[in-house]
Amino acid sequence: SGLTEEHKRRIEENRQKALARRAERLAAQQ
Amino acid sequence: VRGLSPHESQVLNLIKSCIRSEGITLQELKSQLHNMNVATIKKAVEFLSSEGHIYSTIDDDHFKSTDAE
Repeated sequence: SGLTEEHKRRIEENRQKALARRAERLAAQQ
Repeated sequence: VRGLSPHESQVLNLIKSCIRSEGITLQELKSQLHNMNVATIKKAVEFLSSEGHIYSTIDDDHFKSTDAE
């Protein structure tokens, strides 16, 4: 891909944050 | 997906369908979701993001689904 290292780092960081939010919401629903 | 409105599901499915590593742009969502106005699309994107279904990628205008690899 044509993504820079900075872009890749940002994408991975935001993905991890989103996964944490998702897990938090699912846990709250239990 | 459970707990999502029809509009939110439609936006999420479109974001999921994009295979580019940087994801889909708000502009692309607008051009493909003819039944929704910009405010509705933005509202759905904000909700999906707050629930962790999607995230912004290279900038605040590109989105990807957490379900996609």
